Amino acid sequence: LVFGEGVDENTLELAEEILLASDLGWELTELVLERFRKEFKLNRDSSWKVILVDILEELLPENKSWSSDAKPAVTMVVGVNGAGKTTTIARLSQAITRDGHSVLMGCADTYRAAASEQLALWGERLGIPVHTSIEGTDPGSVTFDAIKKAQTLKLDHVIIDTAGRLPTQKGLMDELSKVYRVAGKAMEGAPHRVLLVLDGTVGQNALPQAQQFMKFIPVTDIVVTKLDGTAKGGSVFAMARELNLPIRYIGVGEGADDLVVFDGRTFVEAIVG
Amino acid sequence: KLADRLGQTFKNLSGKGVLSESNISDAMREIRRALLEADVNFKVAKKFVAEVTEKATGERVLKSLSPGQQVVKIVNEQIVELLGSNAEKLELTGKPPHVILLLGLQGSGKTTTAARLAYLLQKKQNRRCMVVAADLQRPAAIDQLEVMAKKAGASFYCDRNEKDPAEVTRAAIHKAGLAYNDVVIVDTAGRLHVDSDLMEELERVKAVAKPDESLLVLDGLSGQDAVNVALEFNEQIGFSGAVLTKMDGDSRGGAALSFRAVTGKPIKFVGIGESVTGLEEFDPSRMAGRILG
Ligand SMILES: Nc1nc2c(ncn2[C@@H]2O[C@H](COP(=O)(O)OP(=O)(O)OP(=O)(O)O)[C@@H](O)[C@H]2O)c(=O)[nH]1
Ligand SMILES: Nc1nc2c(ncn2[C@@H]2O[C@H](COP(=O)(O)OP(=O)(O)OP(=O)(O)O)[C@@H](O)[C@H]2O)c(=O)[nH]1
Ligand SMILES: [Mg+2]
Ligand SMILES: [Mg+2]
Repeated sequence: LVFGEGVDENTLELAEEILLASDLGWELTELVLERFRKEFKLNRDSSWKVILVDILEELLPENKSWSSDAKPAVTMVVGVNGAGKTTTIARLSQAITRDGHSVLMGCADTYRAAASEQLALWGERLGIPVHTSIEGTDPGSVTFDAIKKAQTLKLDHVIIDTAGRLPTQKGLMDELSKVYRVAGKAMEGAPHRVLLVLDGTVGQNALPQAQQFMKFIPVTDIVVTKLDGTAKGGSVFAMARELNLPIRYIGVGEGADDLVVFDGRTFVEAIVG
Repeated sequence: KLADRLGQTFKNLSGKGVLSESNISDAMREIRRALLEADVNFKVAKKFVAEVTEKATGERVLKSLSPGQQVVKIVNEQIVELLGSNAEKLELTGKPPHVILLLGLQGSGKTTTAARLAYLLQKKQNRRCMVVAADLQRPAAIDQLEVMAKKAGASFYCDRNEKDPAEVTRAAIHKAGLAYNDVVIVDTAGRLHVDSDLMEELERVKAVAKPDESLLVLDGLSGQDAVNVALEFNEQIGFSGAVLTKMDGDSRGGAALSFRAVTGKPIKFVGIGESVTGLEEFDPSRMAGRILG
């Protein structure tokens, strides 16, 4: 086996800048650079960027496709304030409708100003039924009613929107556990999917955020939003790896069609440039 | 904690002597790591570490502090100085109504800040505030601000039939003058600095508003991209300061240092909760402690 020369300082520095700038974080950057040095020596045919892309892609957990025979399939959407939950639900519902299936959006955010108006407006725009209730209603009961309604209407999906919350708000985190349990009472096995929506501009707080949410409810998938900006969303690597959570979708705009199925290679290529 | 890690780095140094360049470079590696983990932009961290290295090299090792504690002290002082050791207030001078324009990325906390700021100014400076719903694109944005304005006890202006936010702004300021509101706070739609149409729209809103203060509302959870946002908004639109939101979470808030380092503008307020009372004035020394972890 012929070893090539080691990677030059300039390229190493460039690689480090790319990785850090993407929000990959200090620790994972060190890990990737270590592998990069080794790969570079063994692999003189590939451009250094391709080597970097390969290493990053390997860090992502395998995305097995999700399907549910449950009818309705219940999806619960959670995340911190302003991450893009409500807009993601609108976009997901649009995609479901495009695929020829039926869906109900349930607004269990009974807390934030005009939250139900926001989801109701989306329902109106997209011609999708929405279940809301007045501000201050217990989110568990709205969740219960939304699932029951979807069952009555024999719909394929029901997606539950929840209020944004920071993991430091213990009371609100407990409330989330309660909403999760109530969903299971409304229908056995529900929710069949729990999407954690992550703002693509988030830094190193992504991992502790996800870890905290996982303590209260079993998150099953990740959605990363706002990747139409200049943020690269690199903080999801640590989170996806540590918690073995698949990244399901990414948000690339504010419109009803601006949600795409996550593709690891494309995501990583956008980081490396 | 950084102090503990530096303690490890320096455990061979006794209470005598001077901090040498090699002691410092090990310490600086730890400092750089702590800053990156706190979401300080990597270019800002690099420059910062160079400046601290200069300050720390040759310093007499004080008997009262361990060398690790001493370096932490220097780093802390440097961060406080960078963040603006005197917290800067709002500049509302000249003839009322004084206009404050809020701008920033989607979901950063502008609408909530508009109401919180009105509440704070009313309470602390006895101002009569009007909040203006100039976000005409987000579903139910007007409703959201209306509810929050009511909670804040501020007057509210909107025009549900108008399509141009600059026109809403112009009409609101005119009305505020007639109604003796001395502060007008304009909430705008979230936008990306790479969306040229929306940035051009913001320029027009600002031209009409002629604000005394333009505040970038920045999410406290932001990572490396905060510098791009700060630079681009400052270059394309121009602002006089920032509001750092969602700091009631456990994000280290390094975006504050990045923002200040690349724009030189002051952070004036910090969002610490969703209710109308959830806004306080920026405290540089508290922020420094948080960034250092
Ligand atoms: N550019 C861009 N904006 C987005 C994206 N996803 C959401 N947004 C915007 O981000 C803002 C917040 O979105 P919401 O859906 O209200 O977020 P949320 O998580 O429901 O917020 P809370 O309920 O207040 O916690 C809105 O202005 C959305 O239009 C995206 O992928 N790209
Ligand atoms: N915990 C906490 N939540 C906050 C804070 N500031 C804003 N929020 C929440 O963050 C979410 C987004 O706030 P908004 O005021 O709607 O943000 P925005 O910038 O107006 O969003 P767009 O208009 O869509 O760009 C809401 O759920 C707010 O209640 C804060 O300081 N702490
Ligand atoms: Mg929402
Ligand atoms: Mg808003």
